[in-house]
Amino acid sequence: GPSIPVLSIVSYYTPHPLVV
Amino acid sequence: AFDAKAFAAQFPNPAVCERQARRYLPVSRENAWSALKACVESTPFTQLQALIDRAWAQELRTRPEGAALLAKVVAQRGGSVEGDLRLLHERKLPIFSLASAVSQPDTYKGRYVLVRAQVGDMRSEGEKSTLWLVEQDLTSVSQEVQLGTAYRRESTFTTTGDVGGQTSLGSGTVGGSLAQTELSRDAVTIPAYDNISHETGREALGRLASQDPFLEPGRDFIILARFDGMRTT
Repeated sequence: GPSIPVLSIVSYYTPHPLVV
Repeated sequence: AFDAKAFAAQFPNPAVCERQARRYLPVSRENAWSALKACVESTPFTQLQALIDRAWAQELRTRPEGAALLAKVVAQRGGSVEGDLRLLHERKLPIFSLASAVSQPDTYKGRYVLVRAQVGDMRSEGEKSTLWLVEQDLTSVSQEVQLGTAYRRESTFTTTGDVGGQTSLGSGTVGGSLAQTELSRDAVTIPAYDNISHETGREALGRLASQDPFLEPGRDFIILARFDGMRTT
């Protein structure tokens, strides 16, 4: 069957909106 | 004891803060690292190039919070994961993309991956929860935007006059006037760029040791994780 990557989440952050 | 927060508070400029933190390296690597972390946490720190400079290489590779510090800076500068991972790889910093992990699962098993993703679904089993992660990519979209004031000018010219000459009926004069209106509009436009996030088509299961209500569905997050391998669904 199809396989899916499995991740153990260490930490996460909210991306700051990019200003160009 | 060294007060890293007080240190960073002296240097609200992130670049200056990092340079000052670097000066502690020859004296105390511990204090230098605390100072650097405080710079990242308490200033709008986006200086990835300064962070991955050779001076900090040993710290970033050996300290357990090294990868998390890099991930935080990637998020603070906008979360353009693909481009920023390329910068990290130039310095041989071992954080990889989901695409790499999926293409060579054996090679990347146990390694750090950095993913920009939205949470699609959340399942909880006791304390633990599993998130369905939908990877997102950023593309830049440009559109012309008007800069400053637009000028609109309306001018009316009226020309009057008589024309005299010979006609087939004899000599005569013809009078008349001509009115002309001219409208013009001047505006300066510049291209403006917006980053739009869209799905890459890659998905993953993210395991969390405890439930986290802040990982809301429908918002982008920059997620640092360990790659556990592939699982058949």
